[in-house]
Amino acid sequence: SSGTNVKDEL
Amino acid sequence: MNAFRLAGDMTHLISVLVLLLKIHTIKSCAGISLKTQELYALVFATRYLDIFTDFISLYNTVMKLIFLGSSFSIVWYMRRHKLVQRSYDKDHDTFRHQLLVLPCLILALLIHEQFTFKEVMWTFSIYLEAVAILPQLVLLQRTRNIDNLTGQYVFFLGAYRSLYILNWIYRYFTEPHYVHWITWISGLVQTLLYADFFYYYISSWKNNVKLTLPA
Repeated sequence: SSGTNVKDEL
Repeated sequence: MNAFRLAGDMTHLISVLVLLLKIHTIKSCAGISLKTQELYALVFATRYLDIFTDFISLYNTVMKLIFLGSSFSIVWYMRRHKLVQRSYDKDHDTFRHQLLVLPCLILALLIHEQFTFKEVMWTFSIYLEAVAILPQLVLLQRTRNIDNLTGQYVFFLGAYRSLYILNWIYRYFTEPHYVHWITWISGLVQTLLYADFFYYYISSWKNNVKLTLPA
């Protein structure tokens, strides 16, 4: 996973 | 966005508002650790480096601005505002926060998903947030005398972390490829740090007595 998903979290 | 995530963000927001209410309205920061507040300001400053480059949603941008603005204004109040400054319990707030910043920075340089400046800073902010509450918890334990707003502030912060864990579990089962070990382990560590506080907070609330922590 590139971490793009998690960046939508605060 | 699922309900756990939204509830997590809202309890996070409430915790900040409770603290601002205490500082702005009562002009007191008694029992609040400046060390923890400075760490949070650093956490948000390093995590939201993407605020003007990657647009996710209006909600995200607004919340980021609120967390950045509130964390820096709390630090400003505690350091510069004459009345607030006077209530700061400097003698008990002696946790050496450099001891948290440096190991987190080294860990972020070693363990990250991508070796870019933004990604390493983001990872650093995740590690630092996990332990940033420690000076506050130490201060609570030292002063013993915990007022309602301070207790509620820490309670809502802990609730925010617990709700984020539920959010991750939910997303793991509903979204493909949703695996984020760095965030999960850090978040779990952070939530566990609150366990002790939660235990005493809930038992004081159940027994309807003033919150105190054992020495």
